[in-house]
Amino acid sequence: STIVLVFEAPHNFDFFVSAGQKVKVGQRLGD
Amino acid sequence: LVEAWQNTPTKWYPIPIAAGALLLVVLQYRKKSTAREVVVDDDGNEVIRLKGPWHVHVIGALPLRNMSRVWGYLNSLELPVWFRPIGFRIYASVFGCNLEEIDPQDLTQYASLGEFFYRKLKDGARPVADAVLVSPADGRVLHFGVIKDGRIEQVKGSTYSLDALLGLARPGTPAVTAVEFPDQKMDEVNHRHFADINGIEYSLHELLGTPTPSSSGTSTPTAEAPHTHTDGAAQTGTAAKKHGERVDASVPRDQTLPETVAQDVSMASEVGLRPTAARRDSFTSVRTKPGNDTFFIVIYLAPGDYHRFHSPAAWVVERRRHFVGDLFSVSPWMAKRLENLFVLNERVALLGRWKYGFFSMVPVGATNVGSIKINFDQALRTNVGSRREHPVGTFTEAVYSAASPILNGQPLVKGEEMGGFCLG
Repeated sequence: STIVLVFEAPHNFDFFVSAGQKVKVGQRLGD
Repeated sequence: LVEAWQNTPTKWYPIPIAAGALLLVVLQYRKKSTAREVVVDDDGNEVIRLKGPWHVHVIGALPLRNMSRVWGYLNSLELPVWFRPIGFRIYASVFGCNLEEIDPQDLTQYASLGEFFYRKLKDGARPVADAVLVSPADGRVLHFGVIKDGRIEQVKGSTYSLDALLGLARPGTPAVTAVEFPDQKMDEVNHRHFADINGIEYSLHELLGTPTPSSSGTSTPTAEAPHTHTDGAAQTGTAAKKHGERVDASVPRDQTLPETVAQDVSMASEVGLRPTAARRDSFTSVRTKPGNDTFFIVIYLAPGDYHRFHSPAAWVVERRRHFVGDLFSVSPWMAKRLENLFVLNERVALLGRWKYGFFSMVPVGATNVGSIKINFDQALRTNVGSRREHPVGTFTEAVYSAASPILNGQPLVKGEEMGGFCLG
């Protein structure tokens, strides 16, 4: 299964993950 | 160099025309394969089709939805108690499940594989990070980035349309202006009028529960009234209807409005939003405010992963659009080969807003997990009925305004469990 998030955020929003990285619930994705 | 240039003899050779023609064919083929072939219907909207190599078409010919339902049925069969620990340990070792963090830890308590698949985790097993956006699920990040020209990059070189994914800008749905969020402080809200979305204005005593008709003639979301949960059918969740008909699928909190309002106002401050009311027909088109971008991230949940999903941010879910679709596998292998995978598959688009503007979360089903559960949505049933009744791109819509009339949707805090994927 897959989850797609689409959202509006300021230009300077940054992702703190990389493609292929394993993540857990609650882990920081971006700020 | 000068001497070589001047003294080297020039010889001419005939190139076979066939070689030239072959070269042209190769160039043309490469151009075609990299160009996006867009088929549009008479309204000019892209028609999403099954596109990809031949084996994708073979898979597409399989009765995936029926296979998924059979798989779901088999996994709902109760297992003998003595076999459960053995079976689930084998499953856990094959798919890499961590049995230390599940709740309950006693494997005999899971009557079927379906129950084990939808297992809970111990409290505290997933701490929530201090960031505006956290992961909604255990899984692997497939792709992320900024949305350009309304298209999301599925994998390198393959994109799908944001409109198709979220059911935006569909024919017959009125256009809507963007959602405005001036960043007022909450205490300011408490003691004076506030202008809100699309010119609907609320006075304080309306906020506190004594609505009076406002100048624009609408004191409560009128488009909402015929579909509110007050009609029994909607409340019992039997009212998921066709495109264009809306149902209030949320579970209302208690009916004493002022208390609800008090809760909503405190919840509003918690999710960082201003109490407001949007016109029902919002979300047919999303315009990003100046200074903002629209971002996306795709997370793939592997079979062994914890399959409940949580709120990735503090936001308010206003509505959901259930797209009946196929149930292709959504593994990275398939994502690389099947274009438009995420707009072909069965999915539930949860649309709402957070403090920066538009926010949406789209759980996408797959062959083994065709059932998507949303905890606050009794009306939702996925993977039922035949796909033929629901052409690609159509959806049934429900709104959640009853959950929080003031926030006009279901407020969620970051890390709160929202639902999950079930087998079949």
